[in-house]
Amino acid sequence: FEDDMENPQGPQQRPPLLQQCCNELHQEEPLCVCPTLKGASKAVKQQVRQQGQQGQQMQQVVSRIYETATHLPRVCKIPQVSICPFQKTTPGPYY
Amino acid sequence: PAGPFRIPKCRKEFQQAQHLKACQQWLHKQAMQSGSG
Repeated sequence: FEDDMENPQGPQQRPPLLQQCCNELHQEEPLCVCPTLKGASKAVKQQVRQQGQQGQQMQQVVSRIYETATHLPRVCKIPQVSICPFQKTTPGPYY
Repeated sequence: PAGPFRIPKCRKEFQQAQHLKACQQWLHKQAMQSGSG
């Protein structure tokens, strides 16, 4: 499974979708990368919720969303930005 | 004069359906692929 997307010295073998994402992030102001990524993460969270994800599974998916978004600046080698230290939100009960 | 720092309005143009669309798709894909574990 060759998916070394965090390999800073590896070749540009990123999936096309990730490459597009990196291109989008490079168009952002460095100071705006993390706030914008946070907004995107919230949007994705809403999409997942609309798909019917609930309970603990929903929390795991949300954690993955923010975890992935946190490291995207480093993966995409955004200048002046390494990671986005998103704060964990406290999701409401999903019963 | 204004303050020493001026925070750009990063979210002023944020549109959930358009902004960072590829990143949203990537985040969604990664999150859903890691369902098991």
